[in-house]
Amino acid sequence: MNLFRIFGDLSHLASILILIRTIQTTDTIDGISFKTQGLYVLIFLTRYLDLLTFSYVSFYNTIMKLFFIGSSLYIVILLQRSRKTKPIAYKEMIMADTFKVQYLLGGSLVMALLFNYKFSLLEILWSFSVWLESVAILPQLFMLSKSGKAKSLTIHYIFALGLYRTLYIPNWFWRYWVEGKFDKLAVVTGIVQTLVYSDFFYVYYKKVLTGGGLGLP
Amino acid sequence: STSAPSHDEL
Repeated sequence: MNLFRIFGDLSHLASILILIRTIQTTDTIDGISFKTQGLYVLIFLTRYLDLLTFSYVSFYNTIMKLFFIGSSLYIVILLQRSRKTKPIAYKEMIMADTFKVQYLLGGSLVMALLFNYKFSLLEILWSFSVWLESVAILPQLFMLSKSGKAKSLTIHYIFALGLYRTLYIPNWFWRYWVEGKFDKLAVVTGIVQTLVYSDFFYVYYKKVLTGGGLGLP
Repeated sequence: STSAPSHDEL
């Protein structure tokens, strides 16, 4: 484990805790994309199926996998719960969440069938999850750019998530040079994902420069 | 290419 990887994982962890804390303390779901959060559940469930096999990596690895599955499910449950407790806010959230995720799902499935390490169920689903993760934030970014305003904590969330992916890139350089390890699918999808976030940073700077409503990350 | 690398990242 190198520092880039550790800080990458920590910022990923932080992004999730920020989101949960935001929903719970402010008691608001405004500006959150239900679709993006639903995609993360699917991503973690399809990627970490190896928890069911005997490919144990480390205690750290297992705990983190369980955390990501559990916390993504918890977020979806929190959002779903507002359907009963705050029907108007829930309806507004769903109405604003207009991105067509079927293209992301279909595209990721095609890419997973074309590019995988082995034509087996586990490897195809793993590949599907990395392709899907590379674009899963798009419904959230789409919502953000459409509304032109966002709660600063939503921005904190996206920023921490973008930071996580950005830190994984120097981690891969490190692993290539120090450990001789190179996972080409992880690297390619990771770069795609970071490019998607660069769009967020572009929108962010544009809004800030033109005096828009985005808060500082 | 060789067999699938172990997916030890998150």
